[in-house]
Parts: sequence; structure tokens; C-alpha cells
Amino acid sequence: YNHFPRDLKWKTTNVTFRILNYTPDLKKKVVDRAVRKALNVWSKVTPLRFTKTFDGTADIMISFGTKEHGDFNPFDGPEGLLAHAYPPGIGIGGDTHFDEDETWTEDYHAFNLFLVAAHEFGHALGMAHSSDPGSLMYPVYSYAKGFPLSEDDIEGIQSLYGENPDHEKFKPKPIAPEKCDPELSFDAITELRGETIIFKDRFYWRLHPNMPEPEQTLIKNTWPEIPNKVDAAYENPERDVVIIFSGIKMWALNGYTLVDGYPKYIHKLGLPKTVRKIDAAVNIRDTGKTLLFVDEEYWSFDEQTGTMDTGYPRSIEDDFPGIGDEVDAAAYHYGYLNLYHEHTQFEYSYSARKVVRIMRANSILNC
Amino acid sequence: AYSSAKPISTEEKDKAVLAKKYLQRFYGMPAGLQRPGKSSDLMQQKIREMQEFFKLEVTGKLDDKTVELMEMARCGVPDVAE
Repeated sequence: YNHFPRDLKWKTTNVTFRILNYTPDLKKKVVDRAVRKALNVWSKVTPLRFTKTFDGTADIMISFGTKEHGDFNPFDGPEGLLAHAYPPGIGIGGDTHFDEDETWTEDYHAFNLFLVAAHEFGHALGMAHSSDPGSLMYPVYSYAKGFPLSEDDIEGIQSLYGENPDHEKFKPKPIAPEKCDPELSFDAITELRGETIIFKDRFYWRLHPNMPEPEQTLIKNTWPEIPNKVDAAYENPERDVVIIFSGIKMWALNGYTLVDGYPKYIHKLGLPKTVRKIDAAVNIRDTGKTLLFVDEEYWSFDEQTGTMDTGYPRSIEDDFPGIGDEVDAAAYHYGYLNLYHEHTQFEYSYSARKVVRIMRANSILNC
Repeated sequence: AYSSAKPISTEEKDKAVLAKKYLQRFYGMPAGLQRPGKSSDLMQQKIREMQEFFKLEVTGKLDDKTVELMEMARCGVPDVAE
């Protein structure tokens, strides 16, 4: 998180706000509700209290305008700039302006007024932009459900105003994982048309052969239909689909689009009902088999016949000596199975039937 | 005289214009004319600042990823606190 220079903030925790005009995109009461909800995001985690006024000058003056709208800081028509706000202070300080050339909504279409307002009120209270892509104070718009503040946002605003003395329970969004954190473990790994996708928490890293820097993105920004948490994933190159597992459900992605008819239950693969989660999955391209790791055991699914091979489950420890008994994520490249557990990656040679190399899990992220 | 210089393609020009506006608005790049050479150094430095902020690969160049990010809908407050 960042603050403005000199940690600009309001000298009192009682802040007034006034809505000067309304967007025709939404009913007046919907705008009122979105503004109040957006202010409550910040009062939930601090002693800040917001009072609505209907005349005179409030600390936070809220208005909708297009292009040059009076502060010599013009908007730019549809898209691009959505809104801006000024840091705490007298006069224009705290004022928040929305670009009326945008389409304002109360759901995931176009631009959600509540989310943009919550971000701008962060500025009006003293927060500058954060470079954490999972933070509300990240400069680029993205739609997300649930409580919008991440731990990064909360740390920032509480370092200005302190905690909320009578706080209620809320679930802040976790900070985006750091790729070179030595303790980093992965949720899942899969190939996707020549790229490598690594899932961790609400994010994924995308590795592309000619893109040396892995790119971190929110899962929901690319695949809004799948959950925020992926347990396992693998690519079936013959069918050009990636199968995503989360809990007892699975999704099939054809590139970036969801295949019709999904999600389905994982038990359709032939797994027993007792299995409630798949830890890791990997397609062995040379045999056409997909290995599904669950706790200390693994199954082998024949992609050709669409059935589970007989004689499974088998013990991971017995069949892959040296890697321990649990797997978080798995990938297969040219005869080598990379099995990830916690912050370690084991490279298992099929031909030699043994672990030939042990590395940090995030060495794959150039760390 | 024969010259191998080519006019800049319009796409390149668009990118440069977009980047210039973006960096002036969000990364405090001064507007107006600069000494030739100085302005491109300054631009590269500002591109680097923006790539660092967004955790992109820091190249100082207007690569696709950087331009793509500049085109995303966003908040109008500068990224560098002035």
C-alpha cells in the first residue's frame, strides 16, 4: 500500500459527504446505497464515521461529470479514466468525481459503481495506489465479489486512522503471493497451449517461453466462471482442453472459454464418493494416462477409454520413492514428472524410476 | 540521396502518443518539448517506473504487455504520489 506525501489524512474521524448530482444510469436510491456501502467498507476497519449532508460544503463532495468538469483534470470519454478523487484537505481535498461517460452498474457489467467508489474514497481518505493486483487500491479496474478490501488495504488505512474499536468480523482478501517467497507452495500447475499456468490462492502466474517475467493475474479476471481456489489442473492435449478441479467439481476450459456442460462432479471420472478433493493432476502425454493424486494415493485415468485403470488407487510413496507421500501440484515434461509439495519440487525420471533432482518449487518462476 | 529511413507506422505513433499521455498523467512526466535525446531518455525512465509499479518486466520499452496495461480502464489518480 502507499499513502500520499506527508501521510495526508483527515484530522477528525467524523467525515462528512454530499452527493451533488446523480448518474442517469442508476436509480437515485441505488447510487445512494452504493455510495454508503462504499464508505462503510472503510468505516468497517477504522474509527472513521461518515455523515451525509445535503447542503453547504462537505469534506467529500461527490459528483458525476464529463471531460473538463471544473477541476482542470478532464475525463476522457468512455473507458480509460473512470473516476478520480483528491487526498484529504480543505477545498477540493477529498472530493470525488465519476466520469459520466462511463456506464455505471450495480453488477459485473461495465463498471460497478460501488467498487469504483470504494476505491476513490480510499484516495479521499489518504490512500494512494497499491501495486498489489489483489488490492482495492490497485489502479486498474477489475470486478470482484465479496468484501473488497485486501489485507494490504486494511494495513494501509489502519496505519493512518487505527483500527475500528467496535469492529465486526470480516474476511479481508489475502495479499497477492510473492513469487520469490522461499516458502511459496503451489495449488496447481498445468500447460495451456504451450504456456505454463501456475495457480496460487486467487491468482495464477502465466509463463510463456518468450516472456521471461511471469505475469500474475486474478483467476476471475480470465475465467470468471471458475472458483477463486483451484486444487488441481491438467491439460489433455489431444482434446485441447484444460481440466480444472476445485472441491468435488471440475471444469473444462478450451483456451479461455468454458466448455458447455461443465462443471461436473469429479466422481464421473470413476473416483469413489469418499474422495472430496483432488490434490494434483497430470497428463502423461506418452501413455495417454492422467494421474490424479489424492492424499497419500493416486489414481490413473485412461483418457482414451474415459475410464479409471484397474488396480488403483496405489501408494504415492511406493510408486514414486523419494518424494514423500503427498503432492500439491504435478507437471510432466519429456519423460520427467515434476511433483511439487510445499516449497519443494521433485524431478522424477520415469525411465530411471527415481528422483533425479530436488529444487525449490518457485525455481520455475525464475527465483 | 537514398535513405533507408521509413516513416513511423501509425500504430507505432498511436502507441507513442498513448504512452506519452499516460506517463504525463500518472507518472509525472513533464509535458511540453524537451531537448532531443533527453525526452526519449526521460520517457524510457518513466516507462521503467510504470513497469516496476505494475511488476512487469522492466525494459523501458513499449512492449505489448506495457501497452496493453496502459489501455486498461483505471482510476485517474496518478500512481506516483506528487
